[in-house]
Amino acid sequence: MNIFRLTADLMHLASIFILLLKIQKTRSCAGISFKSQLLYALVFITRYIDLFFYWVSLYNTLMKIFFIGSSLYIVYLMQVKFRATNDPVLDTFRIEYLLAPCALLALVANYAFTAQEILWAFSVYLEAGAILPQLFMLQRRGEAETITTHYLFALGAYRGLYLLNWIYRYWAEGYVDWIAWIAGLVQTGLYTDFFYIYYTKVLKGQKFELPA
Amino acid sequence: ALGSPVKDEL
Repeated sequence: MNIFRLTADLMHLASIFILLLKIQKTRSCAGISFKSQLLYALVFITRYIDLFFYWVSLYNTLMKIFFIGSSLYIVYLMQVKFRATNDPVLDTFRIEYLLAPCALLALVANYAFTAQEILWAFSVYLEAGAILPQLFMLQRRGEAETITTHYLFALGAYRGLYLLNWIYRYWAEGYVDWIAWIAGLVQTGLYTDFFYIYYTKVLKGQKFELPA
Repeated sequence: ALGSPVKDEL
């Protein structure tokens, strides 16, 4: 564990708490893409299935349980409890165009042709693109509540910090993980536009609005 | 095939 990875994991945790806070406080999931949240639930389930047969540490296990549990809880909140506030009209990204290529890529580019490795690779590829429905929805709405932008910032920063963690681990331990590295770069890259507007608007006290 | 790195990250 190093400071980059710890901070990254804490940012990831924070992003989920911010999202839960947004939904509970406003009693609404307006502006949140259900499709992205569904994809995250799928990401966590396919990656952390090793929870049952691979022990790393108590920290690792508790985090895995939290990520699976909270993602399913958010799906429940959006689909059942606050269903009326969900706006599927704006959530129009075609996730099959994401799921199919990720599945195909996982079958071709993996560390071993075993169910566990294929599922792991799939989860890493899917995570890289899982934010796309959310960013697409943001684009269509043209604006976002400030708390939603904090959620997106924390979520984007998490993978960005992992890049620093990987540089550090390569230098300190000779650790190499090409699949996670390339997917992590893509994932962080998708946030560039968002980070720019977050920095120039939200951090200066303005509303998050996209140019018309 | 390349060996799989230790899966100790989240």
